[in-house]
Amino acid sequence: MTTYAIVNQKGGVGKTTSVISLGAFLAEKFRVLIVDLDPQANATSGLGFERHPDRLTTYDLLLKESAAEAIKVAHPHFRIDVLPAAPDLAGAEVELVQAIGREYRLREGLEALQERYDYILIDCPPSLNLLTVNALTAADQVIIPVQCEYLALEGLSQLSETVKMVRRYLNPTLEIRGLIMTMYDGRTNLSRQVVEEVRSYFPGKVFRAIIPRNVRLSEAPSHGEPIGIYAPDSSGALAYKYLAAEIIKGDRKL
Amino acid sequence: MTTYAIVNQKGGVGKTTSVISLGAFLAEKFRVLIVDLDPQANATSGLGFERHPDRLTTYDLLLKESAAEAIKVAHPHFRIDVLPAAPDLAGAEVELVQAIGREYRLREGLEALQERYDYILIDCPPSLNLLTVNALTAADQVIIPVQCEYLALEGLSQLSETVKMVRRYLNPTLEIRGLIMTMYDGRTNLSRQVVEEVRSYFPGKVFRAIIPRNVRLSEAPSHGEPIGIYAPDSSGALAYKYLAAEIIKGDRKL
Ligand SMILES: Nc1ncnc2c1ncn2[C@@H]1O[C@H](COP(=O)(O)OP(=O)(O)OP(=O)(O)O)[C@@H](O)[C@H]1O
Ligand SMILES: Nc1ncnc2c1ncn2[C@@H]1O[C@H](COP(=O)(O)OP(=O)(O)OP(=O)(O)O)[C@@H](O)[C@H]1O
Ligand SMILES: [Mg+2]
Ligand SMILES: [Mg+2]
Repeated sequence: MTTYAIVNQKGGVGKTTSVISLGAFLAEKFRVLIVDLDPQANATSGLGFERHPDRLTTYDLLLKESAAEAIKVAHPHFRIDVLPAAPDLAGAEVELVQAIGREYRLREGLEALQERYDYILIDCPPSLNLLTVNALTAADQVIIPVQCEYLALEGLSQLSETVKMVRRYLNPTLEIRGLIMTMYDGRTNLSRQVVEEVRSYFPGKVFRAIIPRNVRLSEAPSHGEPIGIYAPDSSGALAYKYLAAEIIKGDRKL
Repeated sequence: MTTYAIVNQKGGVGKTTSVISLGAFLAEKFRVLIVDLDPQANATSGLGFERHPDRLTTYDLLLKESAAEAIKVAHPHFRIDVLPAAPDLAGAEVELVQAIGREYRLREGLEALQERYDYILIDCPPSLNLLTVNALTAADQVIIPVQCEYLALEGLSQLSETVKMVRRYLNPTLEIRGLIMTMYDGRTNLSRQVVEEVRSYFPGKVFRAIIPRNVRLSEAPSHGEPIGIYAPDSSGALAYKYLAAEIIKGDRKL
């Protein structure tokens, strides 16, 4: 059983797209739970779940009002379970500011489900706030999507600093599993330069599978389907399929 | 004098790119101040300012430790002044949680500078947290960059809800000035559909200038130059130039 936190405070780099795409390919062979910890709830809606004001969400888990078992929804079509998010998650940081052990809420909440899944993927908001720290504390390993853009490089040192702090104070075995290069555009020098730069900054940690810019990936959420279902022969689907195989292979060695 | 907050909680939609590009074109005719309120400090670095641990930032303004005058830096090459950001801004929300009037900190801090500028542009983080609420409380009007992607549609109703709440409790004259459609790719149906959808959701509010996807825009920050300097004949530069003209023309009518 491995829990991955998909993290990057830079916005729009492909966190949600990676959680949905990778999660769905892993679910072809393994039992997968997706945890949506972003108040935008894009992973929840990108998998086709409508907004429901009365539904329990990860907000209720963090505030200890409900158990994960009660919050979990099984996907009607694909073999993926989801802990959905909702906008009220945005208030959790301030609501928990006085709570002792506030960083451990998600970790404790997921304990009851650990035995049931081979993979748990946590989608994070574009921030290094308490929600992301909860994900890093609950996770075994971190996966960092990095857009092949200059501005995406800026935040990487701060992100690895945050991972170090969480490892020291909250989760001693937390490791960076790897970085996924996303929205790669082979026609521009910029993409190549960014990949080189990230490889030199994180030697041996950049996944071989590089995700190309592919419009099918941005269409898929409007159909509520992962890319492997929506456009299985697209370049985006193939890249995430390779990534899933790379992760599975690497996990065997662990 | 108009203060604009450039806001969208969805990540990576072109907030920073719009602040820098638009700000620089407005600065050709007017006195412009850019306020960076994002802990990622992308507007600060995208304009060529190096990270400086001892420099005063908008964090010091929010915590009332320094006056805007002391924080302000003049750009060495372009006629733009900047209130730079820094990563410690991320802590402001929790640090100000008990403070009465915490939403008015930026508004009060900028009062001393109002007379000096024709335009103040505030770059916001990808969130609807206290930093963004400070920007909305300090602003006269809101500009919303919207990426031509399906997931970018999801958060618009929540964003307009937040603007309504700020108008009711904190800033009674706040208005949505307009929405900028960004990263438009004419080859895909998706872009056209998203533009149509946003136009029907915000009738009369979508700027006529549409920003195309243009690699020059993503290269410019690595040179620390606005698009109008880095690649003045690019499609990205022309689009932002039209946008600046549209805003200036609209402001005359106000
Ligand atoms: N490889 C790709 N090619 C083309 N479009 C992509 C790709 N990956 C993601 N997208 C699109 O780019 C946008 C940003 O991706 P996504 O929402 O997954 O990023 P994110 O990091 O989760 O954003 P946020 O920071 O707001 O949570 C979305 O509209 C998505 O559909
Ligand atoms: N029209 C465009 N064409 C191509 N690339 C663009 C365009 N606008 C912005 N970009 C690039 O897309 C990425 C996201 O843009 P930007 O950082 O301005 O968005 P943002 O909304 O400020 O992100 P965040 O939510 O992280 O603050 C950046 O790498 C930027 O250089
Ligand atoms: Mg996301
Ligand atoms: Mg930005």
